[in-house]
Amino acid sequence: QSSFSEISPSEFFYRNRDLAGFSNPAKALYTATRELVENSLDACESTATLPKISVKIRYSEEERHEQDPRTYVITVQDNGNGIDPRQAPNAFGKVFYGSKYRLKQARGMFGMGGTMAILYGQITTSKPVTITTSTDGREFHTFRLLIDIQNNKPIILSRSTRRGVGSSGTSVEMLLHGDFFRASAKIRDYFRQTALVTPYAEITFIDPQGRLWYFPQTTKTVPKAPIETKPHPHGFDFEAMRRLLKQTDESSFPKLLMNEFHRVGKQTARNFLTFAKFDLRTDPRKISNEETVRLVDAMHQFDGFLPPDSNCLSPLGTEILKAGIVSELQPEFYSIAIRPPAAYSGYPFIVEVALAYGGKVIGEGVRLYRFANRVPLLYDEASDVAGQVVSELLDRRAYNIPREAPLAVITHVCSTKIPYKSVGKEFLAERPELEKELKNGLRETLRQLKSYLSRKGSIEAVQRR
Amino acid sequence: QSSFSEISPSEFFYRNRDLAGFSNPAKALYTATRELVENSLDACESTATLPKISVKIRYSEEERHEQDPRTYVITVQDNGNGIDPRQAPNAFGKVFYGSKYRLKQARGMFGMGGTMAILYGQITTSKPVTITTSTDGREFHTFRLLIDIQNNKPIILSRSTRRGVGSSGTSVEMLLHGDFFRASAKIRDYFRQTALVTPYAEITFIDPQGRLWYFPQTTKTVPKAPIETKPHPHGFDFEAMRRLLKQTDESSFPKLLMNEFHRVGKQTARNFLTFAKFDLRTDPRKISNEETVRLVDAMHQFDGFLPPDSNCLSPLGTEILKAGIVSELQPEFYSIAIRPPAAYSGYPFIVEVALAYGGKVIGEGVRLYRFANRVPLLYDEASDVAGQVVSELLDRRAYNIPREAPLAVITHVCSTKIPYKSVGKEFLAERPELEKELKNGLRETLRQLKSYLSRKGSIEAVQRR
Ligand SMILES: Nc1ncnc2c1ncn2[C@@H]1O[C@H](COP(=O)(O)OP(=O)(O)OP(=O)(O)O)[C@@H](O)[C@H]1O
Ligand SMILES: Nc1ncnc2c1ncn2[C@@H]1O[C@H](COP(=O)(O)OP(=O)(O)OP(=O)(O)O)[C@@H](O)[C@H]1O
Ligand SMILES: [Mg+2]
Ligand SMILES: [Mg+2]
Repeated sequence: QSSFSEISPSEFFYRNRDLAGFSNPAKALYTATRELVENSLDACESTATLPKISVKIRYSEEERHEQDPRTYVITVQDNGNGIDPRQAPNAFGKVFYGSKYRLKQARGMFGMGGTMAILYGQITTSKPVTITTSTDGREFHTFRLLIDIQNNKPIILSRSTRRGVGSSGTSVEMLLHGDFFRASAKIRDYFRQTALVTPYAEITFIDPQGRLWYFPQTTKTVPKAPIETKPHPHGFDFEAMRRLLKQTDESSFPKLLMNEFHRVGKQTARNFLTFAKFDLRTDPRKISNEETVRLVDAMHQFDGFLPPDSNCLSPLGTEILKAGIVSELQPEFYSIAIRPPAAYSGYPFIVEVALAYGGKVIGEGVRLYRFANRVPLLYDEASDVAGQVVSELLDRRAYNIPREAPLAVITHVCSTKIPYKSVGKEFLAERPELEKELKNGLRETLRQLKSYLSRKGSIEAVQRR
Repeated sequence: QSSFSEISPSEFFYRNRDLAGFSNPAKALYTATRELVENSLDACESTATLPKISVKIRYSEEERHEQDPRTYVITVQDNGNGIDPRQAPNAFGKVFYGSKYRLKQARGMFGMGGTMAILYGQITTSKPVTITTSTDGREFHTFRLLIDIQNNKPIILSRSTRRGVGSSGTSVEMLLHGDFFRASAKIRDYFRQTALVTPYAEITFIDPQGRLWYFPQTTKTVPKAPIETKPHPHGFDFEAMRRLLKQTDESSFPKLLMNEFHRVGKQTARNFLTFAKFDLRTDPRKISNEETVRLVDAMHQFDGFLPPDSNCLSPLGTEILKAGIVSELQPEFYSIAIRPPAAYSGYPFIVEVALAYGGKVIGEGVRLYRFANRVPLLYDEASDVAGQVVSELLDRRAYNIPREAPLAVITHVCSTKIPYKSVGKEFLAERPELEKELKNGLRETLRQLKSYLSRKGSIEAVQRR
C-alpha cells in the first residue's frame, strides 16, 4: 500500500528549487541577488523614498575552494521602510509569508523570493542569515536566522537591539554556493537595466574583485506610487464571492457591489442586479449557493461594467524611457508607444514599447529588453510572450528593416498582477490581451521607424545627386 | 506600516493557478484531464496491473450557457490500486500531500496535480468532487469533497461505504468551467500519444458529442516497474546530511554511508572517509557542524563514487518505440537511439531518441514529440530543452535533410526526478547533462537517417540509368 506524507511549502521548494530559479550555482547567485534587490526597491518605493541600495558580493574568508563554484557572501542594504521586528523572522524564514498579497503593483508578489535565497544559502553553506532592520532610524534590530525547512518556520539563533541615529532601512547578509565567473555578465546586465528604468535610484555594486559599479541617481522625481485597488467583477470567481458574502455585514446588495468592486457606481450596481434577476432589496448575506452561482455567472456576462482603470498603476512613462534609451543606447532614431490601459481577467495593465535604431552602441541584429513592474527579465526570452511577439512580427520584413539592422526593442508591462509563468519570475504567460497590446505597441513603433528610414532613404538619395 | 499575512499552499495556487496550468478554460480542461489520467496510470503501474482507464467529458445537464466556455463533467475511472479511505480526503483535498515524495520514477511528483484540478473545478462551478475508491475490490468508499482553500484541507460533505464484488480502483468525477471546442485537438493528441508509449494500457475516451475514442491494449507485457532508489552522494546537500545524521542510530560511519547511499560499498566508503580526512572509527552522530560541512564538500569532490546506475529506471525500450512509430507514423525509415544511463545532480536518467522519416502519414517539416516518464508534453516546446536541442541541431543542415522533409522526432526522458521548470509539468529545464544526452541521441539517429538517404539516393540514381 502507498505511504502518504504531507510536506511544508519550504520543503516543497527545497526539493524543487529549480522552480524558483536556483538550478545551479551561477543562476542561484543571480536569483538571490535579484530577489534581495527587488525587495529593497519595493521597500523604498512603498514610502516614496529615493532608493539608495548597496550590494556587495565578496569571497568568503574561510573558503576552501579557490575557483568557481565557491562560497560567496552577499550583502544588500537599503534605506527602505524597514521591517517590524515582530515580523522580520517570518518575513525571511517562512515561505508564503509577506506583505504583498494585495491587489497593488509591486515587484514582489509570491511571498517567497527572499526566503528562497536564504534557504538556498543555508542548504549549500549551513550558515545563518544576518538581518538588520529599522523602521524609525532609532532602534536597530539584528537577527541571525536559520530556516526550519521541514516545518516552514524561522529559527532565531540570536537577536539584539541597539539604539542609534540613522534612517530606516534593512540589510541582509548571507552566504551561498555561487559561481560569479559564470553569473557576472548577467548580474551586471541586471544592474544596468534596473538603473535604466529606475533612474531615481542610486545603486552601488561591489563585485568579488573589489570593483565598484556605480549607478547614480539621474533624477530626483519619484514616479507616482502605485495604489491598492479593488477587484474587478470580471475576474471574480465563486470562491472569492463565497468568502465575500460570508464575511460581509452589508445588508444592501447594491452597496456591497459599490464598496467591494472596482468602479461600480449606484446605477451600474442596480442595472447589474436587474440583469442577474435579483430583487434590489435582496440581502446578499442570505442568498443560496445556487443564487451565488447565478450571481457570479452574471458578473462575467454583464457588459455594463466599466473596464478597469489604470490609475492604480505606475508605468515608466516617456520621460524615463527616453532618458534610458538616450543614455544607454545612443541611437540614431527611437520611437515610443504607450498603449492605452487594458485588462486580463479583470487585472488592469499598461504595455509600453520602445524601439531604438542605429547609432554606434547598438549591435547588429535585434536585441530585446523585457521588463515587468520595473524588473528586468534576463532569462527565457523564447518562452516569454514578449519574445514570441517580437520574433513573430520582426520576421515578416513588412517594415523593410534590413536583417542586420542594429535594433533594440524594449517592452515594459505594469499590472496589479504580472502573469508570470513560473515562481522564478523570468517570463510572462501568453495571455491573449497582453499579446495583443504588445503586438500593437510594436507595430506602432515599427511604423514610425519605417517612415524614418524611408525619409532618410529619400534624403540620402537626394544628397547623392 | 506594511501588513503581513501567511497564505496556505492551496491559497497560493488558487491565486496563481497559471503556474499549475489552469490559465484559461481550454487549458484548464486539458490540464485537469491529464492530471487525473496520469494519477490513474501511476496507480495501475504501481501494482504492475494492465491499466484500464476510461475518461468521459460531457456537458453538464444544468448548463446555462450553450457554447464554449461552459460547464463540463469529467469522469476518470481506473483499475489501479485504489486509495486507503483514511487517506483519500487528504490525497485529493490538500496541496502538497501524496505518496510520490520518494526517489522513484513516476508521472506524479509534486503532490498537487489532482488537487489542483479539483480546486479549479470548485472555484469555477462551486460543485464538490465525487471520489469512489476500493483497495480490495470488496469495500467501495465514496466521498463528496470540497476543499477548504484558505486552510488547505478537505471538507467531507458525505461519505459512504458499500460492499461489492469487483476490482480495486478509483473513479473521480468533477465539474469545471472548460472549453472543449478549443481544447479537443490537444486532448485527443494527449490520448493518442499516451497510447503510443503505453501500449499495454487500454484507454477509452468519450467526448461531449458522445463519440468514443478507443485505444486498445496492443501488448500484454507490462514494462518492468521502476524501483525506489537511494540518494547519490553527488546530489546530497547540507540540509539532507544534517537530517540524516540527526535521525540515524548508526554508530559506524562506513556502515552509514553504505546503507544510506546509492552504490556505496565498504571499500568506497572507507576510501571516501579517508579522502575527507575522517578517522574511520568516528561516530557520525557526534560530528560537529564544521565537520558536516567538510563531509558534504568532500562528497561533491570525491571522484571515487560509482555513477548512479539506472536499474531503478524503466525506459520505453526499442520494442515500444518501434511499435508506436510503425503504427502511428508508418514511416519509410526510422532510427532509434537509447543513450547510456547518465545523471544530473546525482539523479539517474536515460534519454531515448527516435527519428521517423517519410511515408504518407508524417506531414512536411519537422514535428517534435516530447515525453518525460511516459507522459506526453504538448505545450511550450520552445521553452523545453528538447525543443531547443532539436531546433539547434536541425537548423544546421549538416545532415543534408531537405527543408520540407517529412520528419518526426521523438524524445523520451525517464528519471527518478524529472527537471520540470514549472509545476504545470509542461517543459524541462536546460540541465547541461540532459542537453548533452539529447544532442548525442539526436546526432546518432540523424547519422543513421543520413546514410539511409544517401544509400537511397544512389539506388535511385542507379535505377534512373
Ligand atoms: N529589504 C526589505 N525591506 C522591507 N521589507 C522587506 C525587505 N525584504 C523583504 N521584506 C518584507 O518581507 C516580505 C517577504 O519577502 P519575500 O521576498 O520572501 O516575498 P515578497 O517580496 O513578498 O514576494 P516575492 O516572492 O514575489 O519576492 C516582503 O513582502 C516584505 O514585506
Ligand atoms: N487514481 C488514483 N488511484 C490511486 N491513488 C491516487 C489516484 N489519484 C491520486 N492518488 C493518490 O493521491 C495522491 C495525490 O495526487 P496528486 O495528483 O494531487 O499528486 P501526485 O500525483 O502525488 O503529484 P503531482 O502533483 O505531480 O500529480 C497521489 O500521490 C496518489 O497517492
Ligand atoms: Mg521578494
Ligand atoms: Mg498527480
